[in-house]
Amino acid sequence: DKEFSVQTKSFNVHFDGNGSLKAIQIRATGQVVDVRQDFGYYRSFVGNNYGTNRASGAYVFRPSEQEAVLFARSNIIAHIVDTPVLTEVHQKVGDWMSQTVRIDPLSDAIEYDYQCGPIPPDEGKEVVIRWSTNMTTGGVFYTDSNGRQMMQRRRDYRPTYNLTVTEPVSGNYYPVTSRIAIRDDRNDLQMTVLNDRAQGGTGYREGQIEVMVHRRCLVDDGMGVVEALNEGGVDGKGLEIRGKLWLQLSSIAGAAEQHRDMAQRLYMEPVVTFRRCSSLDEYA
Amino acid sequence: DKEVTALREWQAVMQHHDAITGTEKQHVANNYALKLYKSIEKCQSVVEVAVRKLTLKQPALKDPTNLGELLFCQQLNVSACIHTEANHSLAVTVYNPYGQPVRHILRLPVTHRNYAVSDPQGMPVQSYAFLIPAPVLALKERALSRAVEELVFETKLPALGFATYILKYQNGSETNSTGSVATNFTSLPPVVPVSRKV
Repeated sequence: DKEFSVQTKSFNVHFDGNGSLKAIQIRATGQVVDVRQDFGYYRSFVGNNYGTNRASGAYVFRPSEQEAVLFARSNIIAHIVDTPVLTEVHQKVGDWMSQTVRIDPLSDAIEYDYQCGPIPPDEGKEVVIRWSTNMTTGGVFYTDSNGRQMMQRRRDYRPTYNLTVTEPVSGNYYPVTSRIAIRDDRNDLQMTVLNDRAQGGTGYREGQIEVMVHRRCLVDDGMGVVEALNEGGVDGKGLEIRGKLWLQLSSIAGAAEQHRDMAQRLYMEPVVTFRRCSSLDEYA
Repeated sequence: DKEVTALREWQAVMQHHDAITGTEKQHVANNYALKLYKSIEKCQSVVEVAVRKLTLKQPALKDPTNLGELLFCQQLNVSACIHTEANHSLAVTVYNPYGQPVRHILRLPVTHRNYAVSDPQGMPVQSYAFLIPAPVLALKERALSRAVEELVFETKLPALGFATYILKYQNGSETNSTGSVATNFTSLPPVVPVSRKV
């Protein structure tokens, strides 16, 4: 019921009384960046794939409305676990959406361990996690090009032709194979989100990063796969997924060093093996 | 080379766009998962041989047969592990493939929290029992798992090397601290400034 904060190497991370992320304060400069996290989904467009009546499916992301349906923040149930080695905030967002926020006092990356599914099969849903900040971004964001350079993306814009936007959301969605970022040049800030698998994402709304984490579409999009994107999972009731995202905040000049180093470390994560030993003392 | 080539080749196959984006048919997706699993499993024997060679270089080891079989777990991503749940005492070897020393926080699913953890020098390591969140417990993929908690502790790994931590079950009273439910974080340790060379 109370607001609280957790310290990392360079930040104070503030949560509100519901256990939702509220702001990040950079201790060195005193800058406070409002950071709100939301969970939501777009309803998939259902069509018969004739003419402009294309359905959302495996190849095509086409929401039926341009605004996501958001889970109410006030319904989040949070449980906080605090130890010197790690602080965790367990959040139950809805019946089929939850996450654990992990804050390591010796790291500046906030880890999100999310779980999603099974998505109710009443309609097609495309689930997103969104961070909203007070950063001034002008609809410009950056996505990686499969681990090479960061590509600048501009709202409703293509560098090689004049674009007429007919799908404001999906027209601004791009592949996010390892990271997506937004920048605030005036305040010298960059917020980067790294992921553990190829996803889709956007940052075309002012100060926002959005990543699509799960989809369930009940209709084939007619692009060749001839199957609806409707995986049943272990029990046929729908796929449950668990994944991780990492959020970093830094100066623009320091951002590349931080996210490239972290991406390398995530890629080369330590390998754990076990042995049963007759004498552990001797083994040690 | 024979053992590793399968993973090398299947990794290459799965850079095809349908595996990256998920636009393959369901039976193809299932086959991709199977092939990846089998080819990863083949590599385990290579890791076993490599770690055994490195371990036997330690002069203090009197009896090499005491090493036991190297065990792998591919269910740690759903907070389940047949080895940590079924054995009360284990040697946990963590290999760091990165070219710099790494501080890594290890999470091991356990059925009891009464473990003493010691580092490669035999010194005790502080560990914590974290409850596994209810939605994770309900995952169908971990139906056979009995773990409701994860043992969490910090490991320090050398560059391109490994460290072995020993887990020993302690009878009697609890020896581990548990993550406490709290709403106030003023008791966190002071932050130590770190200088970095770029």
